[in-house]
Amino acid sequence: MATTISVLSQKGGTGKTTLVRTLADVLGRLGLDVLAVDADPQGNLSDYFDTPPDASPTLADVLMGEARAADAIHGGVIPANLRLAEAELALAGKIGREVTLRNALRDAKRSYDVILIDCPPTLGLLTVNALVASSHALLSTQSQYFSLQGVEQAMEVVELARDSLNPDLELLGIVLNIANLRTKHARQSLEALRERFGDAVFRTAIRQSVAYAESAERAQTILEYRPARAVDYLSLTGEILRRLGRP
Amino acid sequence: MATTISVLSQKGGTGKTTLVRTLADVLGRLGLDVLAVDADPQGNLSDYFDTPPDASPTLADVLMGEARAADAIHGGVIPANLRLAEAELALAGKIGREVTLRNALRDAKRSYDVILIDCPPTLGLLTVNALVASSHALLSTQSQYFSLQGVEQAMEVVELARDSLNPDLELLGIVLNIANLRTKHARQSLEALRERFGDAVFRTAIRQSVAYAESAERAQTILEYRPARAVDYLSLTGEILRRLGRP
Ligand SMILES: Nc1ncnc2c1ncn2[C@@H]1O[C@H](COP(=O)(O)OP(=O)(O)OP(=O)(O)O)[C@@H](O)[C@H]1O
Ligand SMILES: Nc1ncnc2c1ncn2[C@@H]1O[C@H](COP(=O)(O)OP(=O)(O)OP(=O)(O)O)[C@@H](O)[C@H]1O
Ligand SMILES: [Mg+2]
Ligand SMILES: [Mg+2]
Repeated sequence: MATTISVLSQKGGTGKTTLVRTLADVLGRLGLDVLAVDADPQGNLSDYFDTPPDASPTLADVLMGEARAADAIHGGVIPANLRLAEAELALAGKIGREVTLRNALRDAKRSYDVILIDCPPTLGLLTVNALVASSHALLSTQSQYFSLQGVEQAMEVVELARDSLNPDLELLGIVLNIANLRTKHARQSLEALRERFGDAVFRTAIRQSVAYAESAERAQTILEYRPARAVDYLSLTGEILRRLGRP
Repeated sequence: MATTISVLSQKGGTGKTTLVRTLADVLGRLGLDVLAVDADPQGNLSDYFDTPPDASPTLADVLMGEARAADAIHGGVIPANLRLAEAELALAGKIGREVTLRNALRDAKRSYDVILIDCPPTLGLLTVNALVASSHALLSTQSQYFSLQGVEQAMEVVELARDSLNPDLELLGIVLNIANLRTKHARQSLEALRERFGDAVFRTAIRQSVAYAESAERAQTILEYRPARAVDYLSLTGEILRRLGRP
């Protein structure tokens, strides 16, 4: 059964999409079968996988019951576009609206080692669907004041999803992302984060570098574009695998 | 009748909340009566206005018809918290769901010069409500690849709101925010933005500075915390007032 990880934060721009794309790449290089799911109507993850804009079916079709997940996989990802926002609105009125993605991924979970779900920067129905479909939740935050406020809120929703619909959901941890630890504000925020959440916070912080934005523009992973920069992600992946109890 | 401006971007972390908070401050210092509305369940704007966490009623109550907008104004802002996400889900099933905020702000528009609405980083029902309630849309983007992709999508939704529900809605412009123009990637992205959207892009870019995150932590505006840094916002406000045809 696949380890299914939702990457989320209510705060926008905390590096979620980059985290999913890069983890998929590193885990793939370690020989694991990885499926990525773009659950954000922005479609940044799909873009980052260089999915053709007209690729079909997409996650919207899967959630509306018009396609099987297996038919919506294009080059290692189930893509999304703005139509996913319409699908989310339509889903809001359906019975079982929160378990739709979980049911859709049932078969895929048998043929992959890891499934990574990129969430939108809200705690709405798409994120809830991702959490209900997942075994683990991975929070991504920046070391800035507003982001840290968002960690508490995201933890609340993870607990809500666990207590109501998915008792097996565990917190995998909290990643400090796009970190510029040269500023006092960032260092103080990191201290506050570790004080408040202790061991849940990964020891590896992902440092800030313009190379990530450059790599996204080229639809290349950081390992393909600037391997030297990828050290942080290699170390983070090691920590993640240890927490999952995988060799 | 108040000029009502929605500040939006589908991309997360593009400086929307900081833009609304700072514009409210500068316009207030110029003698205008300004109301801010927090339409984001994260509640960052409410936090930035130092609204007490238990302030009530909030925007959620107004949208559910349980309070008048006038009763939900606390220290210059109609605040929000996570309950707004529940209100959004409940709103999805109501008749007239897209015009709810417009109707709720009808009286307030007569007693303020400017109303600024901080949108969440999605193009869902809350953002659509804000656009339908507005006379102008202000897009905030960073000069990074994913953000620029989001500008096209946000423009689509602005046009959709105008064509279907709010014919008076105009694009006020596109602000380049959190700009670090020392990198080639940022300079190239800015060039691409100006090429694609021409005069819609404000001449003033808001430069990146850690002082903004520090000011948010202290619930002080940038003018209160680091007036020297506020030059960009003073110049942007000048451009905005010119576009609005105000002295
Ligand atoms: N470690 C990093 N250092 C610097 N820039 C980064 C880093 N990781 C990602 N970025 C860039 O920062 C921006 C935000 O990252 P990304 O889009 O992955 O965040 P997100 O949380 O998915 O955003 P959203 O909330 O809009 O979905 C992007 O332009 C990305 O290229
Ligand atoms: N000009 C700037 N330079 C550097 N940092 C900034 C600037 N403006 C805002 N920030 C900081 O960047 C982060 C993102 O800004 P902000 O929260 O205003 O964006 P947002 O678009 O409202 O995010 P969200 O999509 O989550 O609502 C915050 O930590 C904020 O303090
Ligand atoms: Mg993303
Ligand atoms: Mg915001």
